[in-house]
Amino acid sequence: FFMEKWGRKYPAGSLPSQERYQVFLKSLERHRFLNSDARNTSDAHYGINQFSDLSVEEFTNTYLRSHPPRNKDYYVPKKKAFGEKS
Amino acid sequence: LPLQFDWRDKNLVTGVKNQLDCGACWAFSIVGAIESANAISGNPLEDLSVQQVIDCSYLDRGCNGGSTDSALKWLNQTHTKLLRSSEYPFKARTGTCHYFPPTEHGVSINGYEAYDFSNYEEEMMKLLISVGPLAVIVDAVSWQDYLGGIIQHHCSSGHSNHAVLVVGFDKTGDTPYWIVKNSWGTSWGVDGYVHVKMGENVCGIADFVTFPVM
Repeated sequence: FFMEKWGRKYPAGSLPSQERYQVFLKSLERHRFLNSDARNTSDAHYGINQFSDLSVEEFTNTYLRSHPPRNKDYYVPKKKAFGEKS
Repeated sequence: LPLQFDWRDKNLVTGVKNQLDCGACWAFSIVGAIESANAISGNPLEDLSVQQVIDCSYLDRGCNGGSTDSALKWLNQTHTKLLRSSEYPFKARTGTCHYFPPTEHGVSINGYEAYDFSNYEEEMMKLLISVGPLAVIVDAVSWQDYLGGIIQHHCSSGHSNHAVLVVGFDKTGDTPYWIVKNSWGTSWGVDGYVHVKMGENVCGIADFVTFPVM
């Protein structure tokens, strides 16, 4: 279902395909853990989406590529926050 | 302050984009902020070129990563005019910076501001209403598996790794939340958006806040 929904094609019977399936199973475990903290209906819920066949490392290396400023000196001090200007 | 505010209600936010396998969330975030700020200034709302920022912001590393503040710094220093997305389309890979004559149509910024609003999210609300959507950098590791609802756990401040755009907030329910535009396509999250709890700097959403001055 996942492969069909997200248009994934893995070579049948190949080792990478098996490894990819293990990554997918790990995602399911991760979803159970993330959902275990939900206390009410407004809490975030987690599950299968287009990233479920990626390991955390693969996801991080591909999609989480922004970083905070190396030099934060220019950041306006909190006490001069925008609301105080007006 | 209103209990609910969303720049989308005023038709001042462009559609959700998909960065594909290109790690340029930082460029999508600031281009989204400039698109809205330009429209708030009275100009038509139009998609501007993310690829131009990816190719040309020499302070960043294109699809290999970058930072919202350095991209704004580059735009401000060079007075570069951002072209329409249709004129300089997204290719999901870093390319050579294309030069266009200064007479070409485009959107430039007159400056930018950066704030640390951790513990001051009320001030961040005021700023959002006053100036437009805000580019922020968050910890988004757990967002890999997000389907919907309000994120309250499983992320932290001090581990920022993903740039997004805050376009509104909603405090009418039991759990107030920021409305955040992502760049992972409309099939991710809530039609491409994510809701993050307000008031506790969840995911470090208030740590690195920037916006362009038009």
